Amino acid sequence: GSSINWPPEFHPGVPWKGLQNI
Amino acid sequence: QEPLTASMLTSAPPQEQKQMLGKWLLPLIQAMHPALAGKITGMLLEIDNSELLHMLECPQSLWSKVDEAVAMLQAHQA
Repeated sequence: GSSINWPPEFHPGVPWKGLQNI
Repeated sequence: QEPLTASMLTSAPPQEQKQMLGKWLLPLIQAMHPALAGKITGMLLEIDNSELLHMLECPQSLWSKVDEAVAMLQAHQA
């Protein structure tokens, strides 16, 4: 995936998907 | 902040476990790095839950990982 959005940002209340979409 | 225990964590499904750890980590990191806290938390959540649990009990190891994450983030953004 693209590194532009790395690292994924954690938001409380949003299910954590980690790096699986990058 | 309500305490997070190993038994609470292991009784939850894996995705929920990361969510619980993130909710616990975020306010701690926000105190030191308000602007970067969401991304630092995201980076730390890639660490194994067992190690995160150790960091929960050992702030020294937590801050050492936070320092590493900040350095990586700054290098990435440079």
